[in-house]
Amino acid sequence: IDSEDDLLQECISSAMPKKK
Amino acid sequence: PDLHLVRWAKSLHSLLGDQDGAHLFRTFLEREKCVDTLDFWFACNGFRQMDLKDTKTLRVAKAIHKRYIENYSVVARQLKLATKFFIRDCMKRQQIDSTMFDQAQAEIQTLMEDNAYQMFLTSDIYLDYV
Repeated sequence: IDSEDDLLQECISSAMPKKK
Repeated sequence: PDLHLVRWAKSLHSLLGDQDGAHLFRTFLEREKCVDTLDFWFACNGFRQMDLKDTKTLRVAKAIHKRYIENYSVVARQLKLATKFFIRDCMKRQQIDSTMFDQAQAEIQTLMEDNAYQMFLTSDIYLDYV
């Protein structure tokens, strides 16, 4: 099971802009 | 690069929509000790895209609540009391909704637009990049 911090980080990263 | 800079100065959204812009703004906020506001803003966007049927979504909502709302973090201190109560109530009843952080995100965004973003545009970090 992912830790809370990992889940949060994953959530934040999913919304970050990607390299064009 | 000039085009980048013109776009970044246009609005907070255009800055945050660009990878280099978001990265540079994050560096600036780290120095100003309020990087949590930006992480919260992105976390809200990420959360909104999550599938409500996925059990992971509730865990992410809990993590956002714990990290940014229910303590005295830089985010919690800037939110309206009613906004924090609303989110706390959603968590207590485990009523997770895609829009549950929208009001909080809007409040933080307005503050970033009025303060941190304006400061960023005149900061040495931004001007050095220029």
